[in-house]
Amino acid sequence: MFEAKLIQGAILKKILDAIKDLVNEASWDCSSQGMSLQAMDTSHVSLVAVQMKADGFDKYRCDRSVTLGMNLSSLSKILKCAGNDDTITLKAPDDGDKITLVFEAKNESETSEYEVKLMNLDSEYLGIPDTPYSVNVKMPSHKFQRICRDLQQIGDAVTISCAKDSIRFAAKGDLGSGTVNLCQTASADKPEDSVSISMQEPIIQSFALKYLNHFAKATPLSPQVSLSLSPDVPLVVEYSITDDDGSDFGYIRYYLAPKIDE
Amino acid sequence: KKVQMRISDYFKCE
Repeated sequence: MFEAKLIQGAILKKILDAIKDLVNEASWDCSSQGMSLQAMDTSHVSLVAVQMKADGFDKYRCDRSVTLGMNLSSLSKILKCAGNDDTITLKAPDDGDKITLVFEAKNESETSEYEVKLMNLDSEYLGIPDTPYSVNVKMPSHKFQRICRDLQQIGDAVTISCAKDSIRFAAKGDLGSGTVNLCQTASADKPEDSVSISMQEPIIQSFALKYLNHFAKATPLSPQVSLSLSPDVPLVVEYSITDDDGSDFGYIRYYLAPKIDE
Repeated sequence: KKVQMRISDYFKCE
């Protein structure tokens, strides 16, 4: 039996909003450690990895590991039926062909119950090497979202370059060009507004903005986003997932293959 | 001219 209860059900709604347009079908791997998912987009250019730790749930029971394959747009449709303040409970029997979602409104006697069909998916699990990156940037997530949205007006790709204490996002297209330069901020008065850059070596790499704009759908999950870059490897865009108390619940990591010179 | 790489060019199946 698998059962996971989340008082702040909105977190699950936000996670689905952040992945459903990138990945159609995926499997949640549920173990005593928590729930995780790894899936590539249909064109195999990007990869998304989600982790929700067991101790972040208000109740978590997983007697034996289960794989819950599902259509994410179906799951997202069902989650839209839950209110933002609802408690969400996921339940799956050991050998069932569906998952049950129970939504409970706060301080009300209303509960609703939905079922989503499970699917057997051939999932390929990719091994992600755990290597240090040349550049790590932490910045406000809304700023990253804004930059990606603005530069997509100019071109299809953004060139990210980092040198000294600044990171530069540049795009070119038929209409002209655009550049956004961000410098490391000095004060830590408001940590969520800060920009911090740690650089081992200068870097310049290009990425498709279409995917970065998909990743930015995770913005409501976290006030800060972390970008990690190294020469000739995929970019990592990470949003940590925290609950209202600020406790660490897990993460969404997106990996994006670069565009390289032919 | 730049070409789009795939994620499987970097990460291998386990």
